[in-house]
Amino acid sequence: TAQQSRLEGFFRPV
Amino acid sequence: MLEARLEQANLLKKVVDAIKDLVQDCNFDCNDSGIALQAMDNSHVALVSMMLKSESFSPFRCDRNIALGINLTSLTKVLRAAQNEDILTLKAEDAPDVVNLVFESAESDRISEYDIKLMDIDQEHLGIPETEYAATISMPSAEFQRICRDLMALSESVSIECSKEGVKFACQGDIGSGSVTLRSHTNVDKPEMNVEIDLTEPVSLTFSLKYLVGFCKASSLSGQVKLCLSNEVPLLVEYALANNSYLRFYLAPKIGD
Repeated sequence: TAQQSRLEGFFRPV
Repeated sequence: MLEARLEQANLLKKVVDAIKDLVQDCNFDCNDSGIALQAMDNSHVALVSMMLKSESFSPFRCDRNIALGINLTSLTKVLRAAQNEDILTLKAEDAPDVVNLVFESAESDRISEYDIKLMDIDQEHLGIPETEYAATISMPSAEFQRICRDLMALSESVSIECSKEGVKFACQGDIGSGSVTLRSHTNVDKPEMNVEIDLTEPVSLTFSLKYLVGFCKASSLSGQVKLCLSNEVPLLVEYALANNSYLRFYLAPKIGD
């Protein structure tokens, strides 16, 4: 089954 | 200091109601352009981004940047004391310990005043890049809510496939499978019923329905919702508000099989 990704994988902390 | 007067308490009541189950403690970042909020849920899968532009208030005054750290459960308790039609004024000093909320009834001479203690919230802030999405779908917010609820009865996840044929929401579960396909549609008499699909390349992504159903609590804020998708980036779900204000949700996709 597909794994849930997290937002940090796409957006950088600023 | 901050002084922001909303014509109708209803707007803030609905916004807070739509996000309070997703995020608990949030900084309301106030500056001369308005009041903004960005917060991730505990699992870092979903993110709320709210912008209430200064034009949404009358008057709006904020001399310097003020972060109001507010627990949304506390805010909900206080907002429950406001009637939907009340005029709501938010006030805070420059280095505040509390935020002051005043509710005024236009019909009676009733004025209610509450203070909420502020919290020091050290929140991680994410930079969200400007994205040219491969597919943008505008559709009735109630329709999106219904699709998400219906498919959640079958499965935890939904695939959203957008092609030139339309947009297909599909799921597979233990009892079987289901799908809903929408095509572009223009209703001249009721533009809120329009379905508009703007596609530059086909997209197929899978998302958790639990989060999407949660986002749909914002449906009463706007007749239309906008879904923005590109392969392998978070979904943007946007509820546009008056005066270029908005409530946006970002949801990380499920990846791999």
